[in-house]
Amino acid sequence: GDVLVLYVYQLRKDQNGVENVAVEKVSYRK
Amino acid sequence: LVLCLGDLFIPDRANFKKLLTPGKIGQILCLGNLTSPSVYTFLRNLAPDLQLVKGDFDISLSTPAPPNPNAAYAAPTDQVPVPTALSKVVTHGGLRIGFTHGHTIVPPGDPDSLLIAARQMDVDVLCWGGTCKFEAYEMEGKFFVNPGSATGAVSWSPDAELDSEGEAVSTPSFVLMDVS
Repeated sequence: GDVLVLYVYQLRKDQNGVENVAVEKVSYRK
Repeated sequence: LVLCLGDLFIPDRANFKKLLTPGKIGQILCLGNLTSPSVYTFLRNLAPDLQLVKGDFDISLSTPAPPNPNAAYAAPTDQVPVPTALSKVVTHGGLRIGFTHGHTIVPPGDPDSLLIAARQMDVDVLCWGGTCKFEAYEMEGKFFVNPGSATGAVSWSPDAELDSEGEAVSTPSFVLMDVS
């Protein structure tokens, strides 16, 4: 079946308050 | 690649803007509340196919954005439309992807209500917004995605995340979808 790969981009702050872009991957198969 | 984002409210988020460059993204699904002509122009220049749905705080986008000599892209020349569709469906391969702002989903963000909407739209994937909070889950064989707010707009929801001082906070987010 078709597969959708979702790339999630989130702007998170570390302990020093510096913003970093975190990327996570989630997959869905129909 | 399909870019899905929403709940923008304010013009941009620099850390994300530098990630989003023309030539990589084929289609954009924007989940409403596109309140700035300059953001519209940015998105129009980012991908050839920009799909908009109506949000609950859309304001008139008919005023052209002011020219910006420092802009990375051409000055806006497009007539900015006001979206009227509450939901739309696009197809990629064998996947039907529906998207809506979410303010017509009652209760807002309710999984069962979203499932009903997905069935009514006959879609495999339903993208919704309106809560400024990222979510992705599978239910009853369908996939549900809320990209959150691309600019970190704060949710009005009573279950909004709070910081140590009790102020509502939001993690800016968007999603890219690759169908194969």
